[in-house]
Amino acid sequence: MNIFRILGDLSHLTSIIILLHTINTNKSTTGISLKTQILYVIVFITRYLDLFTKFISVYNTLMKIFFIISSVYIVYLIQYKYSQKHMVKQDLDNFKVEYLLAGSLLASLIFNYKFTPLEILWSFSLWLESVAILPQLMMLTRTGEADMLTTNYIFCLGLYRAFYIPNWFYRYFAEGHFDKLAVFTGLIQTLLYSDFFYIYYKNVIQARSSKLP
Amino acid sequence: KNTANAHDEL
Repeated sequence: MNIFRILGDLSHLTSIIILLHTINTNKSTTGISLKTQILYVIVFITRYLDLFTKFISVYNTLMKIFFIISSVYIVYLIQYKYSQKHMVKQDLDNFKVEYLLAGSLLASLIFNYKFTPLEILWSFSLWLESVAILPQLMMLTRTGEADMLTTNYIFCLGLYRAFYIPNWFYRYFAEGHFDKLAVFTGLIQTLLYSDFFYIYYKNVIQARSSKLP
Repeated sequence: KNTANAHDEL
């Protein structure tokens, strides 16, 4: 494990802890896309099926279990504990996720390392993760404002993806490891986040500073 | 060596 990989994983962990902490402090899930969070549950479950077939390391196993359990817990919080059903804002979360699911399934059937259920589901999880943030980003675009929670959360997720890129360079040169599917889908995902931050910067930060006297 | 199928990343 190299430093970039560890920093990437820690950023990912931090994003989830920020989300959980803020939900439980504010007792509210306003601004969080239920659809994106459900997609993450699907991503983690389909990717980490190898928990049953292969042991990589204690670190790896614990992280996988944490990601699965925390994602299910977040969906539970949004859906039941701090339900958004009575709120108008939920109508903003109307991204057609069927297209993301169908597209990811199609891509995983075409691009995989082996035509076996586990490998197809693994590839499916990569494609789906690369676009899973879209409902959340659309929701932000519609409301036209991002509160600190969603901004910090998305920033940490973006950081996680950004750290994975030097990690792949490092692994390619140091270990001869190159996972073309993970790299390609990872780059798509990083581009989505950078696009978001570009728009966010243009609309929010610059607008805010130009308003100042 | 080919470790592409290791899937050892999260």
